[in-house]
Amino acid sequence: IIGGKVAKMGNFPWQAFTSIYGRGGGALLGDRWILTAAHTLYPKDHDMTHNASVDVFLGHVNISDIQKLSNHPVRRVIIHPDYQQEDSNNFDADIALLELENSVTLGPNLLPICLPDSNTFYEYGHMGYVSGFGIMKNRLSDDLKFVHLPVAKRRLCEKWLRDKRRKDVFSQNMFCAGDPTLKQDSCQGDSGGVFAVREEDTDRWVATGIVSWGIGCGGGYGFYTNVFNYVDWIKKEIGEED
Amino acid sequence: TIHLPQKLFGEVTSPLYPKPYPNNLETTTVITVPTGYRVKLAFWHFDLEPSESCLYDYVKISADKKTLGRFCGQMGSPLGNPPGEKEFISQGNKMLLTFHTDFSNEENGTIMFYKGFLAYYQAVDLDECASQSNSLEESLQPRCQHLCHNYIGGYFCSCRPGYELQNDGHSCQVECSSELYTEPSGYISSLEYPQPYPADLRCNYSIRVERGLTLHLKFLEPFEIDDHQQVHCPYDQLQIYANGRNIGEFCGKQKPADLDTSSNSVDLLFFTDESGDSRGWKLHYTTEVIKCPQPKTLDQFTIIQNLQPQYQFRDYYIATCKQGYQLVEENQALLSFTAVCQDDGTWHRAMPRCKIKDCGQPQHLRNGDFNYTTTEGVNTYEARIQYYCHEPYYKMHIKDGSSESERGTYTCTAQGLWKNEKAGEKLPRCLPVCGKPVNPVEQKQR
Repeated sequence: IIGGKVAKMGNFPWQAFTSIYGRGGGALLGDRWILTAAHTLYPKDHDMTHNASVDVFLGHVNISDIQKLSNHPVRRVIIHPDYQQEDSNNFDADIALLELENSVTLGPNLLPICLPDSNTFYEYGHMGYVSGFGIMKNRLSDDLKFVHLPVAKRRLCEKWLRDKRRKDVFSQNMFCAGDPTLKQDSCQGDSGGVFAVREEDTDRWVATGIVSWGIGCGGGYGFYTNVFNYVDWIKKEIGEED
Repeated sequence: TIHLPQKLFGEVTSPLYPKPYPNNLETTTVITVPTGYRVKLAFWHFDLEPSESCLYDYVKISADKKTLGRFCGQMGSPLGNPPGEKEFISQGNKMLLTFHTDFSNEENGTIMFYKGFLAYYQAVDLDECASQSNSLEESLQPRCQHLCHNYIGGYFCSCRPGYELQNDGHSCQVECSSELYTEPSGYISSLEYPQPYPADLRCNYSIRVERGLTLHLKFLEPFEIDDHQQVHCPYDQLQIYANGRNIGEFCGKQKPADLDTSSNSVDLLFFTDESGDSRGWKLHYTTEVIKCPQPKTLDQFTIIQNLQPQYQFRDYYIATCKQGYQLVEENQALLSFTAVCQDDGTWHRAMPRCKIKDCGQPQHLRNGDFNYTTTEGVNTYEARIQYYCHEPYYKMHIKDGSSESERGTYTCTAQGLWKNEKAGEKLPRCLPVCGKPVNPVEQKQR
């Protein structure tokens, strides 16, 4: 997290810390699913000759302490079928689910986040929080950090990419957040964490995006997977009952 | 002499009948019917020359070496001795009919013609037993020593109880070693009662009636068995066994009290010595259906279905429990209970108890718990609990139109299961509450 603040216990109780091919994040759904980015499990431009172990930690804001709370074994990894690991310029469908072997017991420091039920969260300027244990300037963070970012205008993000002569795909399943003037951003190691928005009407927190990719950190926009577009897929995979 | 073939009936006529019979004739017709029958003969037509004492023409009937009559004249005429409608019956199975005519049939110088006779005979059963009494009168040997039974064409003898018919089919000898009585009631007595019983008896009278019946014995007066004042029944004695168990030995002149044997199998052994002059004994035995005691419940929760006013052998009752209770027999739960009245008047199994159904400890609710809304820790029938979820992190999943209170209420049912009114045994679910951090991020600085 660039330009962020240190989170306190219980600020982001859904935050998961993952250690797979590197540091990553995730968010608790229900009491045994972790929503994360597919590329934390199948990174782009990576030699996949061996499968990395998937370690998931929950319930704390400090790396040492969260690891002391023990690893939550993963029963199943579900990658969205549209995700293309081999295409390094396309993070479309960068979404995955981890099913934990055992349900976790919820408490003040460990609570799930909700899924969006509306598209209005993606309107320009809608503020959200991104948290993570990722890079902070040039060093890793041992504490959970967060930034408060607005959803950016899609057109400006596209132009920003064009100006940088990038071939990266900015699909309809993504949205961008941040601002080149803010100096605030998510960064490497934050991937898989969520862009969390507080819904005013219901006073509940909703995961509208998943930290996916960006060009550098803190110098422009960050790109996030649009969770709303995948709600049906998520519900189907986690078998949500009435 | 004409011997008619042995038949059960037939006709006999005078020669040339119905034409006038010839003179100077004497024929004897021998009528024979099968043994065990008598001959009965009657005249249907009779027309013979009448004479004083039937000296000229006549018909003589004889049987059993006796003459039954000598007849002449005409039916309805005062002359001679016509037989009229009289029936002649032999004692034995043979009857002789002799027809005699003289040299002429004249009346006042006029030749008369007489047609003769037509007689009909038939075999009738001989009551050999009745003839026995006749024989007695004549000092003949009786046909049967004890009892005589007539049947058509014959008779047979039998003996009084305690005697056995001998091979001659006539005489009876004492045999009382295996007398069997199977009727539901009857009389049994010593031989010759109330006359003195014979000497040296070894009699065994067995009464065997159906299972489920019990025998009662009632002795009648007089009761008299040779006795001794100091020694108990040294001479003659009557022993009584019920189901092989000795229930008494009797002698003297005091009749035993009525006996309820509680058995369907009684044996009476009567022993006599070589002397004595006592008149013996007689009893009337009756049977009664064995009854089982009226079933009584051991608690107020047991129900006896279709309770009868009384129960006898082979009757049964079914016990059930009131709703919410369970049949228990020696700490063993039963699905059903039936008890049958046995032939000894006892129930084949004891009355069960009804124990209140216990639903056991309620199931643990994941991410929740429960409270007793009835007595704490009591899990029996009609106990009630309320499940709840650990809020605020979990919330009970409910369907439309229901409330957490309704969904979480479980009652211990009569089946011994905790059940919710709508969902049955299925436990409620405590679902995670999403998006509600207890300590959400807060930024004061603006």
